[in-house]
Amino acid sequence: MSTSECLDRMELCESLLTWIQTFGVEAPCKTVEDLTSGIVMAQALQKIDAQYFNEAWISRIKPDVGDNWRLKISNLKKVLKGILDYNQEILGQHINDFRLPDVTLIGEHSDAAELGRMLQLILGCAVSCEQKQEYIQTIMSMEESVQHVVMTAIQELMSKETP
Amino acid sequence: DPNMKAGAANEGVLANFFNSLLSKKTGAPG
Repeated sequence: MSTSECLDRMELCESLLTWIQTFGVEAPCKTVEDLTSGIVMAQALQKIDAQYFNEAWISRIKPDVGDNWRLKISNLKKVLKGILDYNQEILGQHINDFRLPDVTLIGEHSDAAELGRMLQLILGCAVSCEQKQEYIQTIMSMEESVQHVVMTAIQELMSKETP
Repeated sequence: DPNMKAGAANEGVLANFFNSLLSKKTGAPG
């Protein structure tokens, strides 16, 4: 069985939701719905690399999207593009064969499985960035069950990365 | 206790994995 088959997408979302809370971002981040605007993810990315995800970048993410799914999707597209560009330009890696998250499903239907994919990509940035030590140590202090899911998620990503 | 042994083994796997990530070289070449 491959790693991806072992990865329960709902469990992944739940564990990564717990993980993203360790960033202590300003915006609320307790539920799947809290993350569908893309703001929490943008703020987490800024903590990962404030030089790359700078003020100019984050200013393009609309803060008050309310229930407007079109605005949410627009934000999510910018966040996803930021993650992919960061992987290529800063981390020097290209993600092949990884099914990218469907941002429409996240913005319109708060799809947990797709949100899990998006958080998985952010996790990939966190454990490969300059300050990865801080993020990896935080993960290592988390509950064992969460660590296990995080490890499987990283292994799946790593199996699809090429320099 | 087999459960304790399995728990310790699991902890070992997790620690090995994350420690290997810590020692992995990162960043774009050049």
